Amino acid sequence: HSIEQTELADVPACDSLNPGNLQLVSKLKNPSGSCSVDVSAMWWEIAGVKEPCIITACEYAVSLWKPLDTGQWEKMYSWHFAEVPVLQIVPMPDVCNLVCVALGNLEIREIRALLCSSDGGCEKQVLLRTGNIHAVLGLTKRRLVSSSRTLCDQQVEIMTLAEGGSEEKQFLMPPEETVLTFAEVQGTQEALLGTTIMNNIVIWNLKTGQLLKKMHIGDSYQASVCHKAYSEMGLLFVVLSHPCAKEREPSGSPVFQLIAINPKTALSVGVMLYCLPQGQAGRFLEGDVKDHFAAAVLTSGTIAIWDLLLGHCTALLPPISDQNWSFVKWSGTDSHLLAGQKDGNIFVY
Amino acid sequence: CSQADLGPISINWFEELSSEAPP
Repeated sequence: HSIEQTELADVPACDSLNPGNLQLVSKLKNPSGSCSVDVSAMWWEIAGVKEPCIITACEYAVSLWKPLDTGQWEKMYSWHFAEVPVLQIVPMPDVCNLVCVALGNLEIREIRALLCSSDGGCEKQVLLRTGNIHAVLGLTKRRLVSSSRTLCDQQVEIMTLAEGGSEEKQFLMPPEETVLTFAEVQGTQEALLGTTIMNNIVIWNLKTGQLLKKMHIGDSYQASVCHKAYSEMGLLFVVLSHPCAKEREPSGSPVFQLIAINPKTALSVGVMLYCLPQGQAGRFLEGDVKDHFAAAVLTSGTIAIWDLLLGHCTALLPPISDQNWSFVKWSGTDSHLLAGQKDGNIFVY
Repeated sequence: CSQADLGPISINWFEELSSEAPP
């Protein structure tokens, strides 16, 4: 019932790690003068050929880059935003030629779909949603889930995007407290998971909109972010990061955690804590999980990578050219890691 | 983690919770 039982993974010493496990494949520099905020990779059809493209987001422009045979990247399209800055890219899994972005200042104010005209000739953007949006996630089957608050209540909305960006809407039953993050549940079709501001995990049935369960996961770490959820043998396994975790000695600073939840009883146990190697300082700033690998940008400006099966940190990538890392994403098209700096440099490992 | 910590487990938890939850 308590996550106090969490085991600490073997924590290797800092000097046994290096970025040698990561090979720099290519680099691209966004010449836009504004601050770089996010990166993603997706398939895009260009002149009849599907290419594994990179999407970069600066404050007021999102660009699509096509790979060249030389290992370099060519900018193909850019979408510009005049008034509200971009906060994050919202990738749509399993979708070609469509990406969404969240725009706002401190909180998300708008979600837009970015696409091209049917002849591939010009960039189009479609306003999908406005409001005080707390969380958004692209789901399989061209669906987008978002939660927003009005003065009285919270709305959790699923949009199914049709060709051209127009959409169908459906609402999920909202929990009382604000939803912070969403995750689809691998292994259980039509299950959607959310983390809330009160340290609860909620589960919905995407087909019926029912709120199935609310489960408290303990108060050890506040405001947890859910990066991955999968269902196996009747249990729900959830990978969380802990932006508010305090540094703990001597075991190190917990950055990610794997917990197991029994959805029938709402009981949970901690399975593994993923800590920084000894000698490394820092807390989670932002990160990404794909398959059994987790990557995080730390407050120290370093990127750390964990193998979730081995249970420990396998690589550390210190700041390059005296520039701290500011975001990191796993590629959706291959096994690449995309690491970005505020000045527009994107390194592909 | 031991099964005893988590109570009785059901492989069909999603269907069971969907049939129990309010529509």
